[in-house]
Amino acid sequence: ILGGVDALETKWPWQASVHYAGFHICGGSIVDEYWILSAAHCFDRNKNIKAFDIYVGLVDLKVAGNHTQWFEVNRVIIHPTYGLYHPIGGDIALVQLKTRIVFSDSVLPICIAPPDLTLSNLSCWATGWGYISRQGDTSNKLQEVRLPLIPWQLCQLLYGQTDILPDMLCAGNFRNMKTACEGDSGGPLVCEFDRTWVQIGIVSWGQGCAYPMYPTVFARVSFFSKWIHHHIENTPLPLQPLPALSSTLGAIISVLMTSLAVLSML
Amino acid sequence: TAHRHPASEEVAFSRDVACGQRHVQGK
Repeated sequence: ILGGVDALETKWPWQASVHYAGFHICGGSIVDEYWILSAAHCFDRNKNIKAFDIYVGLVDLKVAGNHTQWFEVNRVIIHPTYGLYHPIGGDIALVQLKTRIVFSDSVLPICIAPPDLTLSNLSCWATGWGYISRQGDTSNKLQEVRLPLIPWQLCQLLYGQTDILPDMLCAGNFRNMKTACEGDSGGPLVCEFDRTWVQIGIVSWGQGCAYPMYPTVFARVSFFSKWIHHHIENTPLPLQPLPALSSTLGAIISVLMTSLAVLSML
Repeated sequence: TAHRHPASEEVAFSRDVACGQRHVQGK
């Protein structure tokens, strides 16, 4: 995030960090106790699903707090139109965790924008652990920035008509160089509607991070909300590991087996 | 509940916890 400030714990309780091979690579958001919403391009290039970890309840990447939880990934569902009509179009992914998130005041789900959502007069914020300068400086502290929405037609004018598709929306602050940057991908753009926070965008792409005329482009969540709900409601929960034999029961069986072995030798 | 907070801060969360609701702390 360029032009942002450190976020306080519990302010963005739906924020997730997607780690690959032990390093933060993307953001995400909690949408259900088993599901994280993120960007498809965070999971492409034949990445090994076993090397992904998801963290929630985190504000400092280097310090786990009292509410920090860590998860392995069970499956990743990439939108079928990802890269089909645009190199980074359909940039949305649902990540199913192996175990359930425990909600608390620091870990909560965000609402998904409904298909008919009208975007006007909104206070919207982007959050992430991406670069904080165009030179690639980073911060371990979660950054937040308020971003004005940019009319879709204006964004088409800035980027070119074929670059901005209906499944995208744009936001950024031209005057103060406030925007999202590398490492923020997959993170949420959220707006407050009558004291309820709704996710309207997923950080997706842009022409660099700090060219004033090129705002950040987000995957438009309302365009994908039916797809999101369909998969959350219809995907089976991950298989849970069978409980291990209790130590007491295990000890009894062990004694019995030993006794039988001794008896058989007599 | 598993929350380790003073009783005044405790909030009950069911599996169907409401989305988009920040924890509001009373003053």
